[in-house]
Amino acid sequence: MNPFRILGDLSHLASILVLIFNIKSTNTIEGISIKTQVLYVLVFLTRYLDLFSFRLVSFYNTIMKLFFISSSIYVVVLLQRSKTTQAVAYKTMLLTDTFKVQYILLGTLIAAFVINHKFTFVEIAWSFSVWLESVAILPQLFMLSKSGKSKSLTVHYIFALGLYRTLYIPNWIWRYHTEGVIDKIALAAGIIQTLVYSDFFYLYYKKVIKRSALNLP
Amino acid sequence: GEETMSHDEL
Repeated sequence: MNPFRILGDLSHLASILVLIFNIKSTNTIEGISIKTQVLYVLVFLTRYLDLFSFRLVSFYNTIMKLFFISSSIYVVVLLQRSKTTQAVAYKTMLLTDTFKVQYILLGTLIAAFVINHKFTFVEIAWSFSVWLESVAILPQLFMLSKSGKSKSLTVHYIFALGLYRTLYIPNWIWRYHTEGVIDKIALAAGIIQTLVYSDFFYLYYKKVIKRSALNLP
Repeated sequence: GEETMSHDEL
């Protein structure tokens, strides 16, 4: 474990905690894309199939996987529950959360069948999960750019999420130099994901660092 | 042949 990977996983953990805190404390779901959250549940379910094979990598690895699966499902449950507790906000979310996820799912499914480490169910599922994760934030970014404004907690959530995968890139470089091993598929998807976040990072930098209003394009 | 990927990362 190198510092980049630890910081990356902690940033990922923090992003989910910020999101849950965001929903629970402000008791509103405004500006949160349920589509992105459902995609993340799919990412974790397809990636962590090895939990069922009980060939556990390490205690840390296992508890983090269980946390990511359970917390991402919990977020979707919270958002679904707002259908009754905040019917108006829920309806607004559905009206603004209009990104066509069908294209993401089809594209990543094709990518998984074409580019994978082994043509087995587990490896295709893993590859699907990695490609899906690289674009899963798109509905959320799309919603954010359309609304033009957002609660700072949502922006911090997206930033922490983007930081996690961006930190994985130096992690892979570190591991390549120390272990001589690199996962090309994970690297390619990680670079795509970092590029997807790049324009958001620029906006975040302007808003949070420069304290200027987040006037999205 | 493909190295059997043991995905040890999250």
